[in-house]
Amino acid sequence: MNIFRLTGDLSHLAAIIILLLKIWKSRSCAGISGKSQILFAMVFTTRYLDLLTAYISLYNTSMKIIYIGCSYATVYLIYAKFKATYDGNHDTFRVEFLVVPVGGLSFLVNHDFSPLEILWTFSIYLEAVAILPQLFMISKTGEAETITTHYLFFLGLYRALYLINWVWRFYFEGFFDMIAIVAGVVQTILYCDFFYLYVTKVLKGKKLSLPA
Amino acid sequence: GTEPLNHDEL
Repeated sequence: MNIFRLTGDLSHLAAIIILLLKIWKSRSCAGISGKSQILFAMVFTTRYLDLLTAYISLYNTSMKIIYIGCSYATVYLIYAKFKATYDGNHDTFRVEFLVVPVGGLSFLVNHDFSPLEILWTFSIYLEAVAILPQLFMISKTGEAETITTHYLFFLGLYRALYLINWVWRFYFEGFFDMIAIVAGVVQTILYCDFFYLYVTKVLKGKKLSLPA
Repeated sequence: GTEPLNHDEL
């Protein structure tokens, strides 16, 4: 565990909590892509199946349970409790265009051709692109609430910190996971355009709105 | 290998 990995995990946790609180406090999930949240619930479910087979540490187990629990709670709030506020008309990204190729790729490129390992690989590839329905929704409506942009910022920051963590682990531990690194780089690149808008607009007190 | 891989990251 190094400082980049830890702050990455905490940044990820912050993103998840910010989103839950935003929906809970405003009693509304307007502007939030339910599809991205379902994809993240799938990511955590398929990745953390090793909760049943391997014990790594109390930290590892607790964080996994918190991530899974929060992601299901978020999906529940969007599709059940505050369903009336869900903006389904703007959440039109075709998720099968992500899930099917990602599923195929995880069968073809993995560390080990075993069920748990293929599901882990699937989760890594899926996480890299799971935010696309949310970014697509923002590009469609042309704007995002400031609190939603904070959520996206922490979610992107988490992966950027993980990249530094992997450089660190490569130099100091000789650790190198090509699948996680390539997917992590792709995932971080997807946030670059958003990071630019976040720094140039949101941090200067303006609402994130895209030119028509 | 036949041993399951240990993924210690989240």
